[in-house]
Amino acid sequence: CSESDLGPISLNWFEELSAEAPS
Amino acid sequence: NVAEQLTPVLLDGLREESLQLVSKLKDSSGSCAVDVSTVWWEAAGSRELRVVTACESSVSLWKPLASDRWGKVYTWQLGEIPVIQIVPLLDTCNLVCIALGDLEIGEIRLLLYSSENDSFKQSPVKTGNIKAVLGLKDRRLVSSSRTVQEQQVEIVSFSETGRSKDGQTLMPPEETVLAFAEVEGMSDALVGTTAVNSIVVWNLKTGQLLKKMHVGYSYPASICHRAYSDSGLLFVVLSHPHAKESESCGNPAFRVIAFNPKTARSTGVMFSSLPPGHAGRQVPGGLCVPASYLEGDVKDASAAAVLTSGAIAVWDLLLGQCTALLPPGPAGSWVLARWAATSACLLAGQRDGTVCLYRY
Repeated sequence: CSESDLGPISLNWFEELSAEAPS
Repeated sequence: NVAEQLTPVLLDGLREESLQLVSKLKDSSGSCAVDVSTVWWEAAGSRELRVVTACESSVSLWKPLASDRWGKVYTWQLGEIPVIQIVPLLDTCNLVCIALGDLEIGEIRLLLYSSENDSFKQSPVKTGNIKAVLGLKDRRLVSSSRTVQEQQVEIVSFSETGRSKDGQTLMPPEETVLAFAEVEGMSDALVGTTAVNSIVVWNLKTGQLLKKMHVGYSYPASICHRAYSDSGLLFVVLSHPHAKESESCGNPAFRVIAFNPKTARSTGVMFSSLPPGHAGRQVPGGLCVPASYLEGDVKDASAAAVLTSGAIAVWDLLLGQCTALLPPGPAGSWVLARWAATSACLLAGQRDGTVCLYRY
C-alpha cells in the first residue's frame, strides 16, 4: 500500500484519534 | 474406518497443510448441536483445554480422557429459551458465556465452576435486544443492544469467581453494530462492523468512538473477525457469508483490508474465495444452489467455514488460498466449524452432536 492510495499514515494513529475525538 | 472416511481432500497444487483427525466426541442426548467451542479449565492445579458443546436446551463440558476419548464432565440445563451461541472468554479459566434467544439474542448467561462451594453454576449477565457479543481478554465481554430509541454498546467485566463488576459504556455509532473484533497488539482498541457496512473503532479505556470507515457496498453484510495494527495501518479480516462460488473473483468469502484510520481510506490486501469446483447443494427439482458459505471462524491467519454443500473449507488468509476441504462425513453434512483456543486445532461439528477435532 502506498501513501498516495491511503493518504498520510501515522504510526500513532490511535493516540492522535483519541486526542481529537469527542469524549 | 471412520478416520479413513473423514480424511480431508487436499486441493491440487496447494501447500501441504492438511487436517488430521485427532479425536471425536458424540453427545448421545439426541438433541441438535447448536455450537461448539473450547475453554481452558483449571482443576487440581493443572490447566487443560476442554470442549464445550451446546444444544438448544443444555450446554455440556467435556474433558479429555485416555486414548483420544472425551468424557462429559457436567451439563448445564438452560430452561425454555434456546441456546443459540457459545461465547468463549479468551485467556480465562473455568468461565464461558452463552447467548440465548429465539431469532436474536435475548440473554447472555455465564456458566462457571465455583471452587468456593465446589459446584457448577450459571448466572445472568445481560438481557435485552442484543445484536452482537464478543468475549474479550481479561475476562471482559462486549455487546451491542438496541432499545427503540438508542443503541447501547457495553463492556461487562468478571472477577475470577465469575461475579460481574461495574460495566463500561462505549459511545455508540448511529448504525447497529453487528460484530466486534479486538485489535491485536493494541489492548485499548476495539473494532466493530455495522449494518450499513462501516468499520468503527473505539478506545476501550475512554469509551470514545474514534473513527467510522466505510467498507463499500460491493461487499454487503461484512462481518469483522480479526483486526491488528501494523505500520500505521489497521488490518481487518472481514467475511462475507453471501459469497458465491460463481462470483468468486468479485465476491470473496474472506478479505483482509488495510485501513488508514487517519484518512478512513482503505485498500484490499488479500482475497480468499470459495473453492472452485465445489458444487452447491442439490435441491428437489434438480436445481443446484451455488456453494456459498454459511458460517465461519478465523484464528490467526486461518479461516474455516461451513459451505452450503455440507463441506468445511479451510483457507490461509495470507496466501488467499483454500488449503483443505473436509467433505461431508458418512453421517451427514458439517454444520459447525470453529478453531480451538490452542493453535492449529479445528472443531468440526455435525447436527447429530458429533464433534471431530482435527489438527491443522
